[in-house]
Amino acid sequence: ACLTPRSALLYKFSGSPSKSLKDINNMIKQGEHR
Amino acid sequence: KEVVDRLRYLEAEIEDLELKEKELDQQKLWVQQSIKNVMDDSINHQYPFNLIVGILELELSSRETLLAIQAPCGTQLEVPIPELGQNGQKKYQINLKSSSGPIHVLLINKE
Amino acid sequence: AQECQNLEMEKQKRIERIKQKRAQLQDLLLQQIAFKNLVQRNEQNEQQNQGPPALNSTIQLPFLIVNTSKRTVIDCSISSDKFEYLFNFDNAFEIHDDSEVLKRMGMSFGLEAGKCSAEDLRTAKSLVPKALEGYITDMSAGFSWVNQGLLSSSAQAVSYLEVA
Repeated sequence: ACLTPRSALLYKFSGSPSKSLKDINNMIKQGEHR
Repeated sequence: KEVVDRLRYLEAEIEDLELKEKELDQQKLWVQQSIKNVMDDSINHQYPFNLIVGILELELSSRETLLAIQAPCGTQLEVPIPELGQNGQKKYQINLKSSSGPIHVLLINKE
Repeated sequence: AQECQNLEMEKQKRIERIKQKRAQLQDLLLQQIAFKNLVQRNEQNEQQNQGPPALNSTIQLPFLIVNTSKRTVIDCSISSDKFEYLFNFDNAFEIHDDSEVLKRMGMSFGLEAGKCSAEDLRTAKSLVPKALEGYITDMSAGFSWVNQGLLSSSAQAVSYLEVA
């Protein structure tokens, strides 16, 4: 198991702004390029 | 005298901006309530959103696989940072956790 | 002079906050227009088809759409009560919320892009409270506070005060 806690991005249905999803999509894109 | 005048104008400007901000907060509450009414109305009158047809019209669906996730308000979606699996392949994950009702997932455009 | 400087900074902070709040209000208005427009469209469909749509052609709000390449292998684990799902993808994906999807379906009349016909503008205005119609007119003219950084009445008020 990795030592540092694996961080994740969260989104809440009808609770988070659309921007949270944009952040998640950007993280996935960066993960893809890395 | 000039600095005192400037001070007075700034105080008046800030007062105006404060009013403007209060007005925006009020308007935001109105619209949020109105959206909630539409959503409640759609559930009460069973006007479900005829989404699949609409989505298939989107150019998106021709190239891609589409999953529709319908979940109760407050359901949490968690996406961990992508990591490398054992075989060196990238792994991308989505965790869904609801506390108030079942989650429905529809695979829209794949045989 | 020090007091003036403090008030100048205070003013800039407030202007920035107002810009953010206007952008949020703009987004909420687009959402409201899209939802109301879609409900109206469904009602028309229901009248034309003499009955509700087929069950598997509809989905309730709120929903998300996940899109990924057709080559992606998706592995899915589901709890027995369907309260928890775990998806593993071997390829990247994107997630969009319902208001984003409805905008792409044209449900907000292209207002978000500042492209809206006069007819659609009239319809869009009829879907929001009268007091907020000004925002719709501004949006249809491609006037967005986020990217142009302008404020309508408070900018006029501020510039008026400065001139005064």
